[in-house]
Amino acid sequence: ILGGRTSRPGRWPWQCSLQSDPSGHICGCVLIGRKWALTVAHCFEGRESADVWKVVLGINNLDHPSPYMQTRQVKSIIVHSRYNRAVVDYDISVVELESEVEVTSYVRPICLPNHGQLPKPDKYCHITGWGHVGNRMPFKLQEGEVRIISVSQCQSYFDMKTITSRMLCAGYEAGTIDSCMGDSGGPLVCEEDDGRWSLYGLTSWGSVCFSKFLGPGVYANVTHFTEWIKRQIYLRTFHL
Amino acid sequence: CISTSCLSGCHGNTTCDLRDTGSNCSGCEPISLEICMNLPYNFTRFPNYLGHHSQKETSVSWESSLFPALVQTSCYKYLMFFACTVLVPMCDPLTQQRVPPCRSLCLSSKERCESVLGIVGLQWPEDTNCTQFPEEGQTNTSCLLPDPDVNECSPSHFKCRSGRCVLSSKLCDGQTDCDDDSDEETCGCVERGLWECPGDKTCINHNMICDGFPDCSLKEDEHNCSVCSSHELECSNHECVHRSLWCDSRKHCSDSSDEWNCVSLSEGGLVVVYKSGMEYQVCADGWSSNHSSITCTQMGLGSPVSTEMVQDRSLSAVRRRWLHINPHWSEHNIIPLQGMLGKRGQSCQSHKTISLLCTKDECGRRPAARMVKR
Repeated sequence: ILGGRTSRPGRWPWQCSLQSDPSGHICGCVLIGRKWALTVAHCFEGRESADVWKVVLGINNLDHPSPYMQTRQVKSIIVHSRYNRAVVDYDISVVELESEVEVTSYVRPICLPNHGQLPKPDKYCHITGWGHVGNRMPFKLQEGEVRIISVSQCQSYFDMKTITSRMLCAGYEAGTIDSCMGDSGGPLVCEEDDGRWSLYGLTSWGSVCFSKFLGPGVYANVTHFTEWIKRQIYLRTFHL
Repeated sequence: CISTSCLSGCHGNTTCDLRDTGSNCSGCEPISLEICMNLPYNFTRFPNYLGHHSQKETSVSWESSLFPALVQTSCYKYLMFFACTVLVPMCDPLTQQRVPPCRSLCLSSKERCESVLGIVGLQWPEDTNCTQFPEEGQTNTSCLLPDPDVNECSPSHFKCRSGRCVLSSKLCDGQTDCDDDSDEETCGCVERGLWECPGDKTCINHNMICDGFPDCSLKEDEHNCSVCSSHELECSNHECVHRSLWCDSRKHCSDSSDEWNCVSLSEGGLVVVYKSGMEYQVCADGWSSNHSSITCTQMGLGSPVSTEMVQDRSLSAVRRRWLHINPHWSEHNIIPLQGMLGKRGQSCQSHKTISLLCTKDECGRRPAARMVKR
């Protein structure tokens, strides 16, 4: 996260770290149920097998196991069948954990938005992750506040790409606060009027974050996939 | 190369780029960078003249966005050609060596276009220092100059009738970008090789038609995709499955769509099961809390809050079709509700059905982040 700050333990209890040996942290992920997490499809390029992955939750400092930490092997990975790696469209995956997590104050699922429920442009939301901060990879979870940007405004930043309805943009023109490499798959969350937090985006792509080109980050638009997510969970739960 | 210098197989040159190994030192690789796919040469070799070590790194580099945007200003006719000789240098298949652009090509590009970058506060990319390139005509050093008919636009551009290049994302975007407005002329889906949704007139790729994913807002792209007989129902991917197999808790469509949306709640919260293509009510006899829990779970609605066995007083109750709990179902085998029901058609002794209220599991709260008075 560029331009963010170190977060405190427990502030983002749905944040998880998707890890694969020997590299360790590869991508972010988001807990949406006791046995289910979301991340982006491009994290699995070249590492499609579930066996090589594990999910770490309840952690703030990657280098410092916490008493609240829980680790689960990945049982199955469901990449969206329309994932397009060339244009990074349909960039979403459902991750089934080997066993249920214990819900605590430090490990908790996020709410999914209802189908079609989009955050309003200019609403402020939060991104979190252990990705690049511009000059190094941090150990402690970083957080940043970003503003939702309309698709048309976002398209003007990315001449060479097409912003589809499966994408959501957030950040700032100057790119002052933005997600970066290593944050992929992590959450973009917004607080609802009732005080609960909902997941609207998964960190997906953007310009080369610590380059001269600035502009917002692009996120997988979770609202577009709500039905698809529920369906994958149903099919796997009942072995269909 | 195991050590810092190449084995003799690498023609003895002293340094290898990162990917060479003792066994495979051939440097040429096919060009895959989209903006340079229409060059007079097809093979490249890395590292390139900007220090990138792979085409993937080049594809996300600042320069690979900068040059195509700069080409739109028509500052220099051969700018795109020069940019590609730097981004994906030509690799001579015989010598397996890179062939650089000639210094004059670099100087012409820089002289004509550097000032344009200055206007928008950007600089000419530092790494493209022209002195690193050879003068043309020098003995035993070859360098690249553009043919007169070389493509001025890249495959990522649209060529205006006037010859100018504009990025293809500007084609039919509602704003004229070509000096002769030709980018906004033939903007129908057909002219762009796309399929037009009859309802909302949006354009979609032909390969999205009948692929099981509705892309048009009225889903026309998924209509009339197959002809199932009267005793069959159509899967989401347009296969045909016998209606008796529909919602039987086993997958018959290859995309498992015969088992989607088999259970729902009516307005009054009554459990409705869609089986073999017909709607059924569930007879309350034999219903347990496990059934309530499984029903809420499979609809993605979390957990049951309340379960009621209600007399169905609706007018249509008389003609209602009933499904009954299968008494032999064991809690251990995890099957969806439609698999636990059977004995269609028989009347329901209690004449009662199930009304269910589910609620989302606890989510989106963060108790550890609560305010603590100090």
